[in-house]
Amino acid sequence: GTKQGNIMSFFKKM
Amino acid sequence: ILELRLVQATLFKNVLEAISDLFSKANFDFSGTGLELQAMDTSHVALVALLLRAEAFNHYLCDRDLSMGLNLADMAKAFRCANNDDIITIKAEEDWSDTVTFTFESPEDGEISIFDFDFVGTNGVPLEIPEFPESEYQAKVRMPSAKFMRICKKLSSFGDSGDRDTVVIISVDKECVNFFTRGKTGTSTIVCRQTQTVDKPKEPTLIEMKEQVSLAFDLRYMNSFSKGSTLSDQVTISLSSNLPAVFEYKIAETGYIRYYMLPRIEE
Repeated sequence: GTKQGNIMSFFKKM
Repeated sequence: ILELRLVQATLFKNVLEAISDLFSKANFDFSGTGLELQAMDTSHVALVALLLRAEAFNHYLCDRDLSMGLNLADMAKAFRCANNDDIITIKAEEDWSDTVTFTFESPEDGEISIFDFDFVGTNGVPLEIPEFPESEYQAKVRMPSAKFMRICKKLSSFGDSGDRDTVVIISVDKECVNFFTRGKTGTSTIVCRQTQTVDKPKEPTLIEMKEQVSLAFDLRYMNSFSKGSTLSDQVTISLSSNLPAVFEYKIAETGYIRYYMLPRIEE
């Protein structure tokens, strides 16, 4: 199976 | 004070059509340059960013930056009872009333509807969204937005759209872009060839590929992103294995709407 990343944590990490 | 006017409600109706089914509330940032809207879905999988420059409005007065969270479901209801050629006026004072007033005036019979929306909290937006360099994307596909919407509908009707995570795999090579999904009893693949300029189609499918790429996305979200077709007849999909995919619809020289979502990764 695959899992979905969290867009908020992605952009906050930038 | 904030006072904007659009002589046609169409643009705003289309904006709400493009975002109100996936996003329940949004942050509206009004500044001298125009309106920047951001929203995230409740599970923080998708983010939408909309820009409407001041020139998109027939009258635009904003003497101080104003940021407000608004409930999109309520706005969509108000806009549904507006006619396309209604004149919209949007007004807010910084009198701490924390409300914004939308007025719809129908030109033919002068009927006026007034809606006051209270500001609501926004779940985590606005976020700083960096502009990633083109080189970061393995591939970019530009195609008619109606075609992209048709593909999403076909895949959803085939895939077990009932279950939560129906996945669509988008693969791009230099010739074509493939959309693949697995249903209960089989698989479906839709192949879109890059149109040759010689075909001179009114709306080409163009591929810019740095390297082959194949990424998995949640089909339900992609379906919602295809609603951007109310705002533009072309969509550009930018793909990278380590960045959010961007589904961008340019709004006739006055702005854009961009949907962001990370590719799904192997458990």
